[in-house]
Amino acid sequence: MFEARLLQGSILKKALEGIRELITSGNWECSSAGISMQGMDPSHVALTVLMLQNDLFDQFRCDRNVTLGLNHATFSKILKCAANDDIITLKAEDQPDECNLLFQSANDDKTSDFIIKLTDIDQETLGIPDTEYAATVKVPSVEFQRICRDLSQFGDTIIISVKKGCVEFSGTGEIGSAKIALKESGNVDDDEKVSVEMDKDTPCSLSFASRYLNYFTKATSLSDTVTLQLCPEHPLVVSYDIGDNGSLKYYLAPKIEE
Amino acid sequence: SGKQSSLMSFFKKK
Repeated sequence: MFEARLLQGSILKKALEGIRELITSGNWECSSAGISMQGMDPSHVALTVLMLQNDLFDQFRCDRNVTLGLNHATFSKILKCAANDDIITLKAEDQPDECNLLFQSANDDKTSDFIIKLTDIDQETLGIPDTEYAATVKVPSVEFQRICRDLSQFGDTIIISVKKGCVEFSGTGEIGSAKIALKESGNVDDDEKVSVEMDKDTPCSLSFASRYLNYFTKATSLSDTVTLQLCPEHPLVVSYDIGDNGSLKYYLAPKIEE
Repeated sequence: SGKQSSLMSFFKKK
């Protein structure tokens, strides 16, 4: 028996916004540790990894590991029936062919009960190697969303460059070019600030498809800040923390010189 | 503006 009650149901709604356009369906793996889902886009360019630890839920019970094969378009349609301040409970039997979703309004005067049919998804799981990243950059998530949107007007590639105390985003296309630089702020405890950490102070510059970066920014409402991790010739990691007990991470393969 | 690489060249199937 699996049962997970999320007081802040909007977390699930927001997470699905950041997933549904990248992965049409996924295996949501439920264990005593929490819920995780990993999926790649069909062209093997971006990997999406969602982690919701058991502590994120006010009630969590998972007697045996359960796989919920969910169609994300359907899941999203159902979650849109929940209000932002609803409490959401997910329930499933041990070897489920359906999952039950219960929405309770904040003042408990409305309950909605949905059943979503599960599908068998034959999906490969990828092992993500531990990487020592050359640069770790934290920026306000809204700022990152805006930069990705603005630079997409210039071309299909965004170059992210990190040098000491500064991260630079640039794009070039037929209409012209653009370069947006964010300087590291003094006080990095504030969510509005920018922090730039570098290993060995070596500048690092990589090119990425703007289309995917824009997909990732659909998760903006999950967190005030977004973390970017770069390493030469490695996938970029874009992470949105979900409080202290969860995260939505994206891995994006770089564009390389032909 | 560069060739798109695949994640499969970085990550291995489990």
